[in-house]
Amino acid sequence: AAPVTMNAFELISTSQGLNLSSLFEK
Amino acid sequence: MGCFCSKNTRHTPGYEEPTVLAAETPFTVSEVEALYELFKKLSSSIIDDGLIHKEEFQLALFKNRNKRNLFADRIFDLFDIKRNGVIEFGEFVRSLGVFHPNAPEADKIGFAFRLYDLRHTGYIEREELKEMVLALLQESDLILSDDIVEVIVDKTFNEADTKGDGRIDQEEWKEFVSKNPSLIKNMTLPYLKDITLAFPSFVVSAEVEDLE
Repeated sequence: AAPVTMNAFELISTSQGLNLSSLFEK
Repeated sequence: MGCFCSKNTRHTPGYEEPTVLAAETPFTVSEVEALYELFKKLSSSIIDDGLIHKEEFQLALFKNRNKRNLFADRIFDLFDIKRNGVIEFGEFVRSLGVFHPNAPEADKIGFAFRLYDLRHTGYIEREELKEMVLALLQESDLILSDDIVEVIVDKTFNEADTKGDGRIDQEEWKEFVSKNPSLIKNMTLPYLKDITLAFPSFVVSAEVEDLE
């Protein structure tokens, strides 16, 4: 039941495509 | 004072002076110089022309130049301010400025809104939210039934769309983020505070001293 209570934007914000920290990896 | 350094430094097309960019963003001059080092690395990873192409951006994010992703596409499009298909240095710094820990929260909220307004209508619409949820599920190899996806989207939409007109406007978005601050957590990159340690740039620093 966990996903149903999840905020959709919260879910989206976990996308790897939005995680720009990878740009700083050497 | 000698100026051999600046005479010999070749900059990429779209290069802008660190002093100019520092004045417009939360970055200091030395942080902009360090970002130039990062920019040079990213913009020469596939095509060495001093511009970040979509494939280079994908390569940096996913270690795979061919990995398409809705959200990475949206970020790329927002960074590409001139909308000419590449990210120039000035665009890179100005856009990353929003992700600086000291950038105004309003800028982060606004950036996230534009990110999620997939069709540039000035609103986040229900269909767009559903499209993004489906893209996230696909990216994460998560399988949820369409009914469950509908419930998640409906629930969130009902909470955010306080005016009940079937779309989320900027005012509603601002209010929704104030109730759910974690939604803009990914709009802050702590790395940007330590960028000078990660990408020291001695040569360019010397050049700026010369100019001063």
